Amino acid sequence: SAEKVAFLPVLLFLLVPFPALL
Amino acid sequence: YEMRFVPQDGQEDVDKPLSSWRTLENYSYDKYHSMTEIYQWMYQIGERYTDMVTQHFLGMTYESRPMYYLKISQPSSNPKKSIWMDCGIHAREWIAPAFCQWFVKEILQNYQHDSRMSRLLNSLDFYVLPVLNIDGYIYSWTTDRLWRKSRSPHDNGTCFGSDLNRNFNASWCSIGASKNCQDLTFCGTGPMSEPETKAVASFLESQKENIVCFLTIHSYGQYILLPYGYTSNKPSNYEELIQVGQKAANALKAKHGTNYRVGSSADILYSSSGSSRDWARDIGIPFSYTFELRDNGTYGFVLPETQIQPTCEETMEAVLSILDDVYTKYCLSN
Repeated sequence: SAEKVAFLPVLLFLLVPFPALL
Repeated sequence: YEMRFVPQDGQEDVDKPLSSWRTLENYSYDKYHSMTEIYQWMYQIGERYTDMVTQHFLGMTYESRPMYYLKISQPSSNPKKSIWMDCGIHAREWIAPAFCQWFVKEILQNYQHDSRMSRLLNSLDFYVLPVLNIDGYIYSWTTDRLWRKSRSPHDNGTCFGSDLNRNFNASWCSIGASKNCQDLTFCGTGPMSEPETKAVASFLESQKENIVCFLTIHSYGQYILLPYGYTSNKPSNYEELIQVGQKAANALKAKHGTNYRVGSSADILYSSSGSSRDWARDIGIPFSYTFELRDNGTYGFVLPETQIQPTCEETMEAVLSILDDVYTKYCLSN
C-alpha cells in the first residue's frame, strides 16, 4: 500500500531518550 | 475569500484513504486520517453546517497543495472577537490534527444545546487550520512516520524540509534552531521563507485586531507553553497567561488525571526561536499558547489510536477553560 507507514524509524525512535524535539 | 474544494478521485496517488466513509456520521474521530480524508472531511463539514462553517483558502504548500482553514461563526450582527487554532505544524505529531477535528466536531454537535458552547459561539468566531504542514503530514504517512519538517528542497536538492515552527519572524534562528538543513530544527533560509509560514502569518496579520487567542497544538510532553522561547524575558501579561494556563491545566487534569505543566517554553521545556506562539504574541495577540499533548514519553510521537479519545476529551476541557477566560475578558462587557 502506498500509505503503509514506515516502521523502521519508529523502532529507532523508541531508542531515543525523552525529551525529543517537540 | 472563500473557496470550495471538491477532492477528485486519484488526485493524490500516494494519499488514498485507508478506510471508506461516505457521511460525516460515519467519520471516526478516534482514528488517524490521511490528508485525503481530512480534505474530504473539511469539505463535508462545510456542506453539512452551511449556516455555521465556511471553508477558506489560506495559501499553497511548497508542493502546491492547497491549505484551507475552517471558519466557524454563528451569524450575528454583534462585533465578535476571534480565536485561531492550528494543528499539524510538525508532521509526525498526528494527534494534533486529530484534536483539531475533534474540536470542530464537538463545537458543531453541541453548540445548540450546550449553554457553555452556545455562549462562546455567540461572541467568538473560530478559525481552525487542521493541518498546517500538509506536505510533511503526507510524507509522514507515505515514507517516514517520524518526519517533522516541511518538504522544501535545500542545498541543491540534497536536503529537504524546514522546521516551520522555527521559521516565524520572532528572533529568527537566534537560539534553539539551526541553519543546517540536515538538522531537525532547520529554520529555513530566512524568516517566513516557507510558503506555509507565509500563508499563516499573512492571515494572522490581516486579522490581528480581532484575534484575541492563538492556540497551536503539538505533541508531546504534557505542557501548556506560553511565550517566550527565544528569551527568558516575560510577556507583559505573563501573570495572566500563567493564571489562565494553570486553570486550563486543572480542568484538563480533572477529566482523566493527566498532569500538565504550565510555563514559558524557555523556563520549562527549552529555548527556541522563530516559533509561531512567540510571533503571535509579538504581533499583539494577547493569549498565545502551545499545547504539547498527552504522552509523557511512553509512545512519543506514535501515540496509539486508543489514546486519541481521552487525549481529545481532556484537551477539550483545557481549551474550553481558556475560551471561558477569553470570553470573560473580551466579550462579557458587550
